[in-house]
Amino acid sequence: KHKILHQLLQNSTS
Amino acid sequence: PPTVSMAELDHLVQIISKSHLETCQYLREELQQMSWQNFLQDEVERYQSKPREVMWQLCAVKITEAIQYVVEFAKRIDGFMDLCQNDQIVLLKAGSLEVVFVRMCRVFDSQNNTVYFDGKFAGPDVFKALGCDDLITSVFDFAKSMCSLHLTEDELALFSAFVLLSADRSWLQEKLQVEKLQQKIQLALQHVLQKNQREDGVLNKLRCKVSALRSLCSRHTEKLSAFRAIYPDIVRTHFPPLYKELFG
Repeated sequence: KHKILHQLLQNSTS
Repeated sequence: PPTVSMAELDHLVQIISKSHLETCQYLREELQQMSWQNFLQDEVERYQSKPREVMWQLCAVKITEAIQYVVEFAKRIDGFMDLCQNDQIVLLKAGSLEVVFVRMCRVFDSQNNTVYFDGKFAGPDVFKALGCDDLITSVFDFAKSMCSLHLTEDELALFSAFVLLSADRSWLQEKLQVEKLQQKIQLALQHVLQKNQREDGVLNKLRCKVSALRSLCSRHTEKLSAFRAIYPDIVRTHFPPLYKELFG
């Protein structure tokens, strides 16, 4: 559940 | 309410304004360079004659793009990444589309009642194929009333952060922590409004916008479920995965 949202949150801010 | 020093408020204003400008998708100067170009009549008709599901998919893609910028904005807000991941997700699920609607006033031309969409400025008629005229009218009315407040970029940044950090969302695990953060942001917003010498009523007008935003988003959810009931396969196979995660 919410895989993409998790991923976006974990990516470091560029 | 938490006690916050002036220096801390100034810092919060600076960080949130910077985050907003870094993630706002379009700079005002860029939009001005597009010289507020409107769709021509035959272009409008092309959008209107698209099949309903194709127009829905196009709008879902555009909304998802805008939401990705809001996620980046959230991540750069002081304290957001310190919340537990459940609460980060709860806040984004409930608030990211609200922030997209708030941000819409930056790409809205009040005089022509048009919004930047798919490369040019579009009036409500462009969205006719969606079959959601009432919702589209409300979204345009909301953008127009946000525009009439003439918020500066830092005011808009803080209001967006305030909307996103709403402590009254359902399913928050650490409600108190979100509440503290939202109160700080509210103080920073008040601080900026004072500094910009805005009249007293602006904050109250912004508070009214919070309930308008909730109503717009719940109506979007209703329209989506109605659409999904008719076109379940289109949603399942053609809609952006992030959109489905947020609104599914």
